Amino acid sequence: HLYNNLYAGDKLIRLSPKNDYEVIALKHMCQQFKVDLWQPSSVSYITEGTIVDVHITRNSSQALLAYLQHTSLQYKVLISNLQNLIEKQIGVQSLRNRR
Amino acid sequence: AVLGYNYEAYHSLEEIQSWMYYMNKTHSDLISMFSIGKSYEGRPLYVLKLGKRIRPYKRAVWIDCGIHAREWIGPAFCQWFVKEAVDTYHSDPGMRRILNRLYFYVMPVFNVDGYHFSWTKDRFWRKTRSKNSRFHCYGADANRNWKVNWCDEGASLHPCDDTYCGLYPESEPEVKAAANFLRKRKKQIKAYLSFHAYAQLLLYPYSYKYAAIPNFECVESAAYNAIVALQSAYGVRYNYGPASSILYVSSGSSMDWAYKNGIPYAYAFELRDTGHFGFLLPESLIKPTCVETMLAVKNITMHILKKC
Repeated sequence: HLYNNLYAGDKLIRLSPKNDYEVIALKHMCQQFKVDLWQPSSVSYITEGTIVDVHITRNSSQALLAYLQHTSLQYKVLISNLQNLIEKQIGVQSLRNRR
Repeated sequence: AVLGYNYEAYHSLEEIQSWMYYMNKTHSDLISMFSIGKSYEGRPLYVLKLGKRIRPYKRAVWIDCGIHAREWIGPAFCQWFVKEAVDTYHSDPGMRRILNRLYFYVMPVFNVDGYHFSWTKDRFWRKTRSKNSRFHCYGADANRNWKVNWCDEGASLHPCDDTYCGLYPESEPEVKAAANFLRKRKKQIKAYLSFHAYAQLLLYPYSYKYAAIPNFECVESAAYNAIVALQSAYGVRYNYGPASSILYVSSGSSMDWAYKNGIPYAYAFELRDTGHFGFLLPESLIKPTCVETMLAVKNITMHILKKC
């Protein structure tokens, strides 16, 4: 596996805070769970209506999704397993190299 | 040899550098290759100079890709651009006119250390790989390290943040090298184009403040025509406008620096997509993304050749 299968079970989720309460809850989540923000490029840019794409690791996803339920933050899973997409993105490449 | 190089695939830094050597060797009438310096980890910072050597002085366009390591579609586009230029120089009158009238300085991978790291260790790494001795975190955001409103709103002073502005302006060797190169050629370079992903946007200054640039009409009309040309390929819609209002306020960006340094047309492209795949844009989408972006870049370049 590429990257030693580091991203197996990691997810990309999308949120868009609708009010100040959700903005605060989302910023708190980003800091508490040390998530990898794909967009925007910094927590400081998160405001009402911002599209926020968050890469969450397999280990933290259970606690993080529980936090989202607890705070009623709506979210959508964009990519359910990052490792699979990485393998698809350049897996062919490494196959080619091996050939 | 890089015969049969696959432009519809992502390539490691080593493969891209081999490709650059190959293009330099096999198209010496249109391409020359040089290094503008060394990265933090000591890798060369290669630039390809593209254009017909017809007359001593020609205006130029600067194109950089890969300022942010994980945005792989950027370097893929820079390679596509060079390929298209040499492949269509004889067959496309528009491209021939552009390459006869202008030079292009193309930097396929700006953040070479970060790009290599994203291939070997962390696929989603963004920053450079410099090390601040007092902190355990690596890297600075190479698009927050330029000497324009440095480390003001939209950048972070904390070395562990993704938008860390660096120890001081141009502290990152890669930024310093590019800024020095651009400073020396500020009279020659008429456009600065920087390729990022993802969001499908065509941005122009300012990033660091909400204000209209003095030549707004010319820059805005060129941007509008560029996204119309882009959309004509596959119907993909890009939004466009000043970065501060279309995206967010950020300080120390290369685009703002280029504009303040006297380059009248400065743009940042946020290529495909809008988030379905994000940084993991599949190889099957490299071609359509690059084909449509070529139309936008040629449109901007033609605009520069005319008087606005």
